Amino acid sequence: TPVIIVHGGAWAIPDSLAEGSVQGVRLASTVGYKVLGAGGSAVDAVEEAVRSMEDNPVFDAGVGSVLNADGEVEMDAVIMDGRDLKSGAVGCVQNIKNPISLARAVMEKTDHTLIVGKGANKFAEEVNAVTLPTNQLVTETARREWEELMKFRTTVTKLFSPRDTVQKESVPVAPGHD
Amino acid sequence: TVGAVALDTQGNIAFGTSTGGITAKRPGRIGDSPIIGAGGYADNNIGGVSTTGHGESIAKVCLAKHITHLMEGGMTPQTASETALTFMAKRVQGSGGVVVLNDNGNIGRHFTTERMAWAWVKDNVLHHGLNPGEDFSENV
Repeated sequence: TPVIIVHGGAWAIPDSLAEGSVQGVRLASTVGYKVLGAGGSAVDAVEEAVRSMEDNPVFDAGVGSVLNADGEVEMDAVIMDGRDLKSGAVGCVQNIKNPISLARAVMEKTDHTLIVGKGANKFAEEVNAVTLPTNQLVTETARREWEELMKFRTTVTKLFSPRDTVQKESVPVAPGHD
Repeated sequence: TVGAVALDTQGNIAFGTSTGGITAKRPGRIGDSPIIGAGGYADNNIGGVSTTGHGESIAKVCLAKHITHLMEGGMTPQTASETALTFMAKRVQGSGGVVVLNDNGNIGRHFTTERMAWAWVKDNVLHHGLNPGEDFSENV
């Protein structure tokens, strides 16, 4: 029996992104399930499900990515085939519409498991990966968030604070784990 | 960060994880996402995992491989998910979430952050949730 499970990120998701996040993961899981139902492979299914979320600006991946301290987009992606443990990944790649597909190309077209930075973008050119300019990868919300964080120096740790130990001003704290 | 784990009709398992980084992160910083065993893992003989959350913490405990090991030892995907995330919280004070499948297609999903959007489909039934404790279902 084919099965697919997806996530759209674990963090302090604001109410403004809540409904979009739920709809996005519902769509992505359905997209992947259709691939499986048509006899597609698990690799095909996870690639299509992740691409669906990369193309959805509500998620922090592909279109919807955020800005680093230099105001640039750097994306990471990985894919793995459980048949033979083959895998491929890219790190700090820039201006790529679907990094998961680039990661798959690393898995299938190279002898490597991870290519980063300029090398990843050079490889993207070799395989004709679809590119997008930074302003089409980043949403206005992400740009405002960047301006706020640069101003107040919010740390990575605060963004992923455990909900049962850190009190926030605007978000009620729920006890324990899910 | 987004991710997916799938089991196809041939019994093959795969995972994929993708992230757009963290706002205002140090240029060149990479978290767990592209690292095998941290951002995810897939082995037909055991199961598959995709992770999300505080990347530095996830990388330190090799979260995905940790969960895979726990399942290999006989834990269900759900128990393995909860055990591994509890371990990460205690050992490195990090939070995150995971989605997991084992080689029989059983589901595991858990998160220690405030929210995680998740969904899974099996036997034409879609389950989804966002807040702790949620599990809505519908036919697809």
